[in-house]
Amino acid sequence: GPRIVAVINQKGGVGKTTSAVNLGAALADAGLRVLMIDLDPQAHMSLHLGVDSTSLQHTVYDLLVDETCTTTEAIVRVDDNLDAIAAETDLAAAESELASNPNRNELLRTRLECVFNRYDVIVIDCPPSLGVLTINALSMATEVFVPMQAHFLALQGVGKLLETIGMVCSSVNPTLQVTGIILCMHERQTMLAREVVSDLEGFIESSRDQAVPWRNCRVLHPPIRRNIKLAEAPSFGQTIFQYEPTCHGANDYRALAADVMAGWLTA
Amino acid sequence: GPRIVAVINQKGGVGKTTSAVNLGAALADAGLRVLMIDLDPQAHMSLHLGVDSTSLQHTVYDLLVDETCTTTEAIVRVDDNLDAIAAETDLAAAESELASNPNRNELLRTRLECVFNRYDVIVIDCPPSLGVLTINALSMATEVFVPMQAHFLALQGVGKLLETIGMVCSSVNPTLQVTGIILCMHERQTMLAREVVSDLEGFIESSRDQAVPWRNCRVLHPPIRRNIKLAEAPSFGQTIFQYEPTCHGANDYRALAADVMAGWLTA
Ligand SMILES: Nc1ncnc2c1ncn2[C@@H]1O[C@H](COP(=O)(O)OP(=O)(O)OP(=O)(O)O)[C@@H](O)[C@H]1O
Ligand SMILES: Nc1ncnc2c1ncn2[C@@H]1O[C@H](COP(=O)(O)OP(=O)(O)OP(=O)(O)O)[C@@H](O)[C@H]1O
Ligand SMILES: [Mg+2]
Ligand SMILES: [Mg+2]
Repeated sequence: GPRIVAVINQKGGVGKTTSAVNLGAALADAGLRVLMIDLDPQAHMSLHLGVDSTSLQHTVYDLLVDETCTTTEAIVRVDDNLDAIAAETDLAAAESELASNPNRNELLRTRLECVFNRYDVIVIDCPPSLGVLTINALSMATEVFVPMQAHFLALQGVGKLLETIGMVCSSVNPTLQVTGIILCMHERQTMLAREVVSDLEGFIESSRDQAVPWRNCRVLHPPIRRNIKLAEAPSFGQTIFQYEPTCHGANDYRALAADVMAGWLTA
Repeated sequence: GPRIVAVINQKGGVGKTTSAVNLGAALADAGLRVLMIDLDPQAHMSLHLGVDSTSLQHTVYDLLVDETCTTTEAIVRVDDNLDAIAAETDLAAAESELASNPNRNELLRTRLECVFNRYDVIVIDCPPSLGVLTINALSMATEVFVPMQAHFLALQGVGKLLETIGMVCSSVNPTLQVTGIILCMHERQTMLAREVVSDLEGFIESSRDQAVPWRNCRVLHPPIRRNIKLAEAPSFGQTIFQYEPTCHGANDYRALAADVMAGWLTA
């Protein structure tokens, strides 16, 4: 089946959407058939891709709560090799609306299985929380990428995130792995960034022989440099490759995609 | 009574804690008696101030759920003119634990009223959500400052934030005003920043004659430039003035404090 990448970090504003969109777009550019799933009620991935979810009949929300909505109806074409399922603000109600559904943690996987054979990669952009939406992503995913900024306060939340992933892993998705950390908005030359990256790598190293989902995790390369073009692109509803294909931001995400593909080929 | 500033934005990672800490510290440096309240289960303000909340007997959590905990017991001295009430991870349970308490939205104000006469300013650092903790801050505050980054996606959440503030205002705190927007991690020269600031100012201008809590809002000056020192300081448990008092970050927050004080004197 397809590689299913859940892009997760409960901390806000760390680069999840920017990474999910541009990594997915880079993989599509490289020739892989990619499906993007916006699982965030903020609908930033949908905005970023130029999808006006308010004008759509069917979004990921309908897919989760309405059995008559077919998966194909919810899929829109964004570009060559690049499809998407959009989100819209109604999705904020999903947490409470699904609370009484015993299958609520696996709805997304159940609804998406019928289109698995159409894609090489599925990328899921998650909200900054560890609620039912993120759990749905975790139960469907083959792997987790964690975007984060190499800052002191960013390190504080990683423990809690991994704990949650560990729990979902053992309960519903035993083969799930946290395979990559994406360093976003990276300021390479600073002492702080170097210390945080060193802390991260030390932690990863110490987990190599343990039966934990992050035993094969690595810091992906290159780190994504801060580049205003990456913040401008969403305001035009474009990926960085559509907006400014030769800027640092595009180069960094293209190189990151190559690193990801190499990792898949040597795993 | 004291000016009570709630630092609020449901979007994550926008500069709430960095601004609450350094603005509060700058006001204390200027001679005002300041109390900092950490209302975030992430406890980043407490970390930033060098307060080890795990070693404390009494935090803001105890103040909210335990009537036998006195307010004075929860207050720790950080520096001259600078006290704090810390948070710790137990606070994450407050949302559900307080759900059945009919006074849950006003607990903080009720518990803090007895120490109002000790302070000129109280600064409340809020979590990235609009739940019971943030509502407690809103019902106690005299004004709201909204830190944000001048990015496209950041604009998307402002409407929802103001809507919530409007609701709390009319229901529990009619004199509450949104008086300031703090531009954080600002890249002044970029077209994107200029466009976003212009959008913000246009929106504020159009609300001048309406009976809304942001009718007297303004963009505070100066914007806070991106400065790695501001991200390093919390890793040492220090405010920027303790860590690197002559850097751009310190200068910007000192100037911001002057702007805030001038606004208070001319209001
Ligand atoms: N490398 C970068 N350079 C400059 N700006 C960036 C970069 N990466 C992300 N941004 C900007 O930073 C902000 C936060 O990024 P993004 O929205 O991707 O984070 P997020 O983790 O998805 O946030 P949320 O938790 O709200 O979903 C956005 O305005 C985005 O445009
Ligand atoms: N002007 C700045 N220059 C450089 N780094 C900054 C600046 N302001 C904040 N930061 C860093 O950006 C990150 C996010 O800032 P901060 O923690 O203050 O945001 P927040 O809104 O409180 O986040 P949360 O929603 O998680 O509470 C932190 O690592 C902080 O150290
Ligand atoms: Mg996002
Ligand atoms: Mg904070």
